[in-house]
Amino acid sequence: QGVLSKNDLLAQGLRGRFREAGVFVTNWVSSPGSGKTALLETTMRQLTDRGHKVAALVGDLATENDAQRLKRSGAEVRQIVTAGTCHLEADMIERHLEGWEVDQFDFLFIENVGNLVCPSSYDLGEDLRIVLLSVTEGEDKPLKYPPMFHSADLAVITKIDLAEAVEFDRSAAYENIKAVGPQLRILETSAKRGTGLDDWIDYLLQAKAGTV
Amino acid sequence: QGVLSKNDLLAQGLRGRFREAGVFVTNWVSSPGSGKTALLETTMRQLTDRGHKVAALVGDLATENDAQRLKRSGAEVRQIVTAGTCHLEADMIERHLEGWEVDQFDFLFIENVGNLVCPSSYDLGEDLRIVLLSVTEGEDKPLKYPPMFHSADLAVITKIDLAEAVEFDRSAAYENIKAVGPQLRILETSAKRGTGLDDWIDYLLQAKAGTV
Ligand SMILES: Nc1nc2c(ncn2[C@@H]2O[C@H](COP(=O)(O)OP(=O)(O)OP(=O)(O)O)[C@@H](O)[C@H]2O)c(=O)[nH]1
Ligand SMILES: Nc1nc2c(ncn2[C@@H]2O[C@H](COP(=O)(O)OP(=O)(O)OP(=O)(O)O)[C@@H](O)[C@H]2O)c(=O)[nH]1
Ligand SMILES: [Mg+2]
Ligand SMILES: [Mg+2]
Ligand SMILES: [Zn+2]
Ligand SMILES: [Zn+2]
Repeated sequence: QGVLSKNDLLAQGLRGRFREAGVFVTNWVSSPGSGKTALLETTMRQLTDRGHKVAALVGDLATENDAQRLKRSGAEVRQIVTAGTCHLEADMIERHLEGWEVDQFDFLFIENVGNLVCPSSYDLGEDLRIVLLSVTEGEDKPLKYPPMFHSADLAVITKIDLAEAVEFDRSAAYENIKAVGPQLRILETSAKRGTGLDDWIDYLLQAKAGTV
Repeated sequence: QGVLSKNDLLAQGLRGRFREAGVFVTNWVSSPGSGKTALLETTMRQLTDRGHKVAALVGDLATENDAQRLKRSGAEVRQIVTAGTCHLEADMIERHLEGWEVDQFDFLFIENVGNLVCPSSYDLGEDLRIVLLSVTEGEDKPLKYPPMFHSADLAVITKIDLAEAVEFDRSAAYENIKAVGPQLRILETSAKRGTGLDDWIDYLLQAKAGTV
């Protein structure tokens, strides 16, 4: 199998620490603008309203825009500014957890840098890797960016309120997702209209409970 | 100024070769699914119909899908499969030009890998770097991915036929583009409906003639 990379060693350490703390960790990846922040904000608000303790780390090259948006959910949020690095790495996660009592949280959401390529190679110690694909991007994206779809656990098709306006070919999208990621569960959501939110939250709670 | 990287040395060599051959070269960058291939296909078809000799190189992690689509324009097209590299580099361009008499072409279009981060650091010897931003991605993307907008020459807002459906905030988008890329000329197109195509082709011809 070979020697683990420095990142993967750190990630395994994080994974152990998260398990011990009882916090369920998800790593959100997609192209820029696929709707990670929008779906995260509404997810975190719903979980907080249901009494769960929620935190998020969000990575971007620049700005605190996404952290600002996520904070509106009432959760604890920190921005990771990578200043040029095109993906989050385990050491960035470790540094930005300092000062947080991680075992106070039920959920830790990690929003990765918008990038359908590089984040696939960096374990962050997560329980679940979630890849988003918006109906506006084109149905063949899974075939063209296979490592991301191959390495994820759940695929969420986003912005389905726009499906008709862009003549979204749903069966082609499903076929392509399954071709590169046969292991993927697939859900559909509209963060804008709330479509699919209940099913998605149910899935998340079951995944945390280990009953999915 | 410091020593040029290996890539930039190769790129300068390509730039000299392109200038000598009289071919006008553009490097197209954007997020996955912003509409590079769609706009390129219609652009290449129009130029070919007007009697220009056109070629394209298109980079992707996997598949020949984009090259297949671009070939429908009647131009010469080659696919560069990077098998994991998240951006095109000058050496890949050089290798894939072998066997082509470059001075037969008026235009060489290079479609980069869908990625709003990494391609910004790799000179390919182009005359013009074009960044695409679709109305569906969100108006704050320029602020969040500054290197790409900072290093480009032209910004094209794509899929404007969807502007109303996504409540596109045009003035916010322009403000943000200008904040990170004050040098950028900005055009708007819909590859689907042909909106903005004439202005875009005029701009391209003027850029080639050096009269823009
Ligand atoms: N119509 C519609 N638009 C949406 C939906 N979700 C997000 N958007 C819009 O899509 C654009 C991008 O959304 P973001 O949430 O910023 O996307 P992101 O994946 O977080 O982007 P990055 O963090 O830069 O990679 C914004 O203009 C959102 O308003 C949706 O369900 N429906
Ligand atoms: N409504 C509308 N859809 C468009 C337009 N241009 C492209 N699309 C759609 O957007 C999706 C992505 O288009 P592509 O041309 O594949 O985008 P791309 O930038 O080449 O994608 P990558 O090469 O993977 O980075 C496809 O479903 C296109 O049909 C447009 O002007 N209007
Ligand atoms: Mg975001
Ligand atoms: Mg393309
Ligand atoms: Zn990268
Ligand atoms: Zn890269």
